[in-house]
Amino acid sequence: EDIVVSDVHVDKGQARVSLHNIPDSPGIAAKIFSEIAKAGIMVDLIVQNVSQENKTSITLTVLTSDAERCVQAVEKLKHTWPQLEIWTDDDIVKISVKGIGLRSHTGVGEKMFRALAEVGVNIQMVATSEIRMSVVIAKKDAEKAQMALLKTFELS
Amino acid sequence: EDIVVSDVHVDKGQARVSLHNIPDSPGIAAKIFSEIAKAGIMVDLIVQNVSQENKTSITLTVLTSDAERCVQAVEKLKHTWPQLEIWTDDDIVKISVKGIGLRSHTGVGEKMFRALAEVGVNIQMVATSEIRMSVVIAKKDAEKAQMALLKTFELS
Ligand SMILES: C[C@@H](O)[C@H](N)C(=O)O
Ligand SMILES: C[C@@H](O)[C@H](N)C(=O)O
Repeated sequence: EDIVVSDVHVDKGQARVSLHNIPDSPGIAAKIFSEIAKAGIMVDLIVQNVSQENKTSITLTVLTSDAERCVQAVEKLKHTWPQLEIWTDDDIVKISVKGIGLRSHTGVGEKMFRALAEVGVNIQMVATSEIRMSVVIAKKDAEKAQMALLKTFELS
Repeated sequence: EDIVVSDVHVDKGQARVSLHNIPDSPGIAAKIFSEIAKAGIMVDLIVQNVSQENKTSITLTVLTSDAERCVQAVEKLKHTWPQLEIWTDDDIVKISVKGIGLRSHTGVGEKMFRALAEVGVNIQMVATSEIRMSVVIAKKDAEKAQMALLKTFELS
């Protein structure tokens, strides 16, 4: 199956909100996103990796203008989880490589990560699917990252 | 913008490989996926959350039949990163809720997480985009999770 990378998209209007030291048991994610939904905040990316010592982190991205209210919405959860830490960063962009069949080609992830590595861009977060690979990087790296990816996937 | 959840898909043929304590600096992801690509292994999900104390984890999923070779491919990296830990788990399924406009509706993530919480399913990993929300859960939870999601999104 051929892979076709059709687009490199840069999303600059986002901030990330990370919740650290959350317990890894059923209902936790539901509680977090219930508070965020109640505040009427739209969420784009959500990333959670596997837990270690029964603790994990959830990071979500929201519109920069919603970041403060998002933090307020989840801060109440500190009553329930005293070790909860909330970190935010609006100095980021999300870059997505879109295409089809990204999974069936062993090299796409490697190509994307190598293109960014070669221009010295640090990858802060990764979330992928068969049709889209997204990374979060620092805002200052947005331009050179986009150019490196357009070049590596031969898009103008 | 209306959200339309069109499908709940269960992927049972996967195993996850997690690399813990990797340094958070440019080129690390590229090295990891270069080893995996050299071994000719197809990768589906890739998740990396933000680092803490300059260390982070990358988890990827592969076909269960490729898990052992995948571990062998990345084990060499222990020479370069002695604190690298590699964990695998083939007792998982990936469940994806597909649709359109998932981001623009504040409630979809919350709905998905709540449906799983209500049947006591623990969410091990999350990776989302505007058109697909994927979670990794234990294999034993696959059936009740799928039923809960089909019910919550009113799909048969
Ligand atoms: C951390 C969080 O995802 C938790 N495991 C839950 O199921 O809600
Ligand atoms: C951890 C890994 O993603 C690293 N930050 C890199 O840029 O390759």
